[in-house]
Amino acid sequence: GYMSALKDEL
Amino acid sequence: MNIFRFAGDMTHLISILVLLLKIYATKSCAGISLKTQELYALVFVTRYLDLFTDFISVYNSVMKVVFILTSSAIVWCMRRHRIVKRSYDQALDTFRHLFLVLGCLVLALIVHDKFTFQEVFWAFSIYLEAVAILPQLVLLQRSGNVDNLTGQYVFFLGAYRAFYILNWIYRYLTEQHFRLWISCISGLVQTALYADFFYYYYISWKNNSKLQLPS
Repeated sequence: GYMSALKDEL
Repeated sequence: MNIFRFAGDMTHLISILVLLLKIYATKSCAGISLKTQELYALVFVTRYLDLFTDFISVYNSVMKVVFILTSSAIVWCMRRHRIVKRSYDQALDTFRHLFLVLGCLVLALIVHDKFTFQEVFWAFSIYLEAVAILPQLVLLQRSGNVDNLTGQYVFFLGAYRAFYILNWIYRYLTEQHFRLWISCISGLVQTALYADFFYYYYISWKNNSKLQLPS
């Protein structure tokens, strides 16, 4: 999804 | 992890430590918005619901725990600490932050990745973080004078935002599947909110004078 790329950030 | 994101995480951490230092050293929370601090605590708790379900790295997990604990500690001090709570500017801290929470919740229910408990709250935390600084900026505006540590706190928080945007640009250019959309827009909104503050911070720094915001 378009948001999952940021899941590795805080 | 790239250097921009690491610098962003560190300035974020420093901003929280500066705030804790101010409260600890001066036993005062004058000039600090409890509403903003409550919103940040809510941001961390709702974003890190994945702490026990998805492991990314030791660094990530430790930082998540640190952010939840430090933001809760600040809220606890401002509400419950016998001496600290006396200096809280309740009369100036009147921003209706519940409306921000409700607005972000509605937006998260409409715009999210998947309609699951974790995903909706993750989106909610992204939106809420973008606007959580508003009560603090309003409080600074109203009180006019800003003490050094409070000024530095907001400065480091703004630096964190700037580094994260550089991080996203870097990732956008280097990672094939990195697309930002909504998160980038919320990030830009959040950073733009600081622009005004940064202007006055720069002026006071240049003139080597006390930070004063226009009323």
